Amino acid sequence: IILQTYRAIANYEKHSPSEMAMATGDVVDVVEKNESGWWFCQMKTKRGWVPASFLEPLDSPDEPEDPEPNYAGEPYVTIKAYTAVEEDEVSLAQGEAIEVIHKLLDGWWVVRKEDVTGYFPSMFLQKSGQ
Amino acid sequence: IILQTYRAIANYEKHSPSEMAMATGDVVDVVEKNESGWWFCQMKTKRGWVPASFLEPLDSPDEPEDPEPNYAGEPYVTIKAYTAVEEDEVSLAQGEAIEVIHKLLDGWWVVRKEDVTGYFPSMFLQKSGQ
Amino acid sequence: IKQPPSNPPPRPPVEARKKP
Repeated sequence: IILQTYRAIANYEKHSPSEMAMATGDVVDVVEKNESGWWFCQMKTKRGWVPASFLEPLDSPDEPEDPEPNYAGEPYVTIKAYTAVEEDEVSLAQGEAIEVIHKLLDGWWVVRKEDVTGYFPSMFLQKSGQ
Repeated sequence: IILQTYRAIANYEKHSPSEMAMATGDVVDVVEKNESGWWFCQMKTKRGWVPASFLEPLDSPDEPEDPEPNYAGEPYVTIKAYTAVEEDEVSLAQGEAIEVIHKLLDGWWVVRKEDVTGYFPSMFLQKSGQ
Repeated sequence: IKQPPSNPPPRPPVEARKKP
C-alpha cells in the first residue's frame, strides 16, 4: 500500500511515550488515521548538518568527549573577522595571529591573543604556516 | 563502520537547506564530525502518534480533505464529560444526547446541543443506539 | 503501539486554524 505523505506545519513536543515529536517541516508517512484525530505516522529519514552543541551521546550523556586543552597554545591565524556577541567571546580582525588553547567539539575554540582569552568560531581559523 | 548515536538536547530549527531540524529527544547517527562544530547526521527512523491538526498534505497543502458537514445532525451521546478550554468549544457532561454536524479529521467535531454549537473531542462521543 | 493516546489531541496550531 502507498502511504500518504504529510508535512508538519508546527513544532510538536511529545507528551506521552506513544507519541512522536516533530519539528516544523518534518515529512511523515501516515500509517493509520484514527478518527480521534491522532494519526500514527512514520518519520521520513532525513539527513543534514546540525550544531554539535545540541547533541549529547546516547550511551554516555555525561562523559566529556572534548579533547584536552593545550595551554601552551597552538599558533593559528584568523581567516575571517568576527565580532564577539556574548561576553565570553573574542573579537578579532582578519589576519590576526592567535594561539588556540582548547579545540572544543562544538566549534567554539578557546583562543588567546596576548592577554585576552575567549571563544572564537573555529571555521574562521587556519593553522599557521599553511 | 558503526556510526555513533546521539540525542538532541533541545529543539533545533533549520536556517539553511543543508541543515536538519531536530526536536528534543530525537536520536541521530553522526555521519561526519566537522571541526567547525557542524556535524552531518542522519535521523533515526521514528514512529508514533501525532495530532492530525499539525499536519498538511505534502502535495496539496491547501486542498481541504475534511468530509462535508451534515447540518441535519447525526445523533451521538457523550461517553465522557469534557469542559471547554477554548471559547469555541462546548462543555458537556457524560451521557448527554447531542448531534454531530461536522466530523473534522483533527478529532475536534462540531456538535450541537439544543441551540449551542461548538467543538468537542470525538474520542468522547459514541454513535447513538450502539 | 497501536493504541492512540487516551487524551484528545491538541487543537490546531493557531496559524492553521480554519474559520468554523
